[in-house]
Amino acid sequence: SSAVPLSEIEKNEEDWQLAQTYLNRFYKLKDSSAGFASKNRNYVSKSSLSNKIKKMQEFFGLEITGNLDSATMGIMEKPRCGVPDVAE
Amino acid sequence: YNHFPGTIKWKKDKITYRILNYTPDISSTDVDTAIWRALKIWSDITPLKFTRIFEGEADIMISFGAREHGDNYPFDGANGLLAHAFPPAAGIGGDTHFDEDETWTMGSNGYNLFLVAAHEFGHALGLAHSRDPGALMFPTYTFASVNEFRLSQDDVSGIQALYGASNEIKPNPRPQPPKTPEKCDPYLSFDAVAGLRGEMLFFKDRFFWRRHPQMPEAQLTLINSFWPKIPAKIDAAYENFERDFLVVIQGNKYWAVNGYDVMPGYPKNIRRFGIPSSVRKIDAAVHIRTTSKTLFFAGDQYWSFDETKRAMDEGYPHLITDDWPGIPARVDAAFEQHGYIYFFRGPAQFLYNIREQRVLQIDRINQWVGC
Repeated sequence: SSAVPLSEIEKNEEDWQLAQTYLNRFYKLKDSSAGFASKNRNYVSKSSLSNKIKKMQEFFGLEITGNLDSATMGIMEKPRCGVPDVAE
Repeated sequence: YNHFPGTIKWKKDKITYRILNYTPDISSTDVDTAIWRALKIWSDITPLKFTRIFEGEADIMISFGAREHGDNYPFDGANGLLAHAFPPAAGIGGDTHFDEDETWTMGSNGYNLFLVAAHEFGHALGLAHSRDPGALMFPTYTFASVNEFRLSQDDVSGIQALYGASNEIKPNPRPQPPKTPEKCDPYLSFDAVAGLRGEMLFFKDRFFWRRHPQMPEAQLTLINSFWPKIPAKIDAAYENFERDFLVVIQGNKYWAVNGYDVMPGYPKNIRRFGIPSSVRKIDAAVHIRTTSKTLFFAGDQYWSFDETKRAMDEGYPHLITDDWPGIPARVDAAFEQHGYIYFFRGPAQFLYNIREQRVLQIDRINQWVGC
C-alpha cells in the first residue's frame, strides 16, 4: 500500500474544516443534546456530522449519502446568503 | 418555499427602510436604485408599501459591513457569505447587512447588488430559504440578467402566503412567473440531452438534471449556476468525445464547455459546421462515436457532420423520416450510448438501434430524472 500523499490528507482535512464551519453555520451543527460532553468545544461526533451532511444534501436535492462527496463539496463552496437553511 | 418558525411577518403593510452607509464599489445613486428595485419586486405582488426614511429607526436598516459588524454574525471576507438579513421584528428584525469585503456590482462582474438585496429582503419580509433551485430564495448565488429577472412561482407563492396578493388593478396583467420543471410532470419534455464524462445531463428551461449512472436520483440545478457564461436556456447539446468537451447550442451560436469552463474563443456560429444560414435553431444534436459523425436536427431535416474530416457530409440535409424509421418527423433532443440513439420528443423517448436501423422501444422520459 502506498502512503496517502500529504497534500491529499491536508485537502481532506481542509474539506472537513470547511464542512464543519458550513454545517455549524447553516444546519445548527453543534450537538445541543444535554448529555453531550466534550473536552474540545468544537469536537463534533462523526455521526452528528454525517447526519447534518444528510440534512444539507436533502435540502439541496443531492444524493443523500452523509459523505463529503464532490457534489456536496461543490455546493458548500458556492457563494451564498448567510441566513441558516434550517431556521432556528 | 419556507417561512421562519412561527410564520413571522410584519403586522402592517407600510414598511420603512433606511440606507445607513454605502459601498465604494458602486455609486450611491446605483445603490439607491438597486435597493429600490429589490424592494419593488416584492411590493409589486403584495399589498406592501416601502417608504425610505433618512434618519431614526426604520423597520429595515440597510448597511455594508465587514467581518464582525455588530450583530455577532461576522462575515468571512471575499466570497463565501455575501449578506444576511433578520426576520421581521422590532429592533434588529428586518435589518439587512451586506459584506463589504465582496465586490458589489450593478452587472455581472462581481456580486450583483440587486439580486442579493432582493433575496435578503425576502428574509426581511419573512421568507426563509427555499429548496427550489429556480427560486430567488434558494441559498446560493447565481447571476441572472437583471433586466430579465422575474420572481419564480415559488417565491410569489411564499410571499403571498404571508401578505396576500397586490390589491392594485394592474393595467397589463403580469406574465405567469416561471415554474421549476417537475421530474414527474407527465407532460415533461427536454430541450437537450447530452452525456458528460460518464454523467447524463437533461436540459429543461433554465435548468438541467445531472444524473450519475449509479445514482437513481438526478440533481436539478440552474444552468447558469454551473456555467455562468452560456445562455440561461439552450436548444441542443452533445458531447464531443474526441476533444473531451460538451457543445451547447442556442440559436445560431455554440459554446464548447470543458468541465466548469467555457473555452476561450466561443461562442462561434453554427455556420462553421456547414449548416445553412436559413436554419435559425437546432432542435437536437447527437455525436455517434463509432462513426465519429455529429448529427444536427432542425425541423423535419437533419445534417451529418464528419468530426474527423471536420466537414459536413455530402448530400445533406435529409428528411428525418427518410432515414430514421419509427422516429417522429421532429425531435427535441437525442444522445447516443452503446450503439443506440435515444431520441426524445415531448414526453416520449424512442430507443433506436443504429445497426438494426429500427426503433426497439418507446418509453416515458421521466424515468431519466428519477420518476
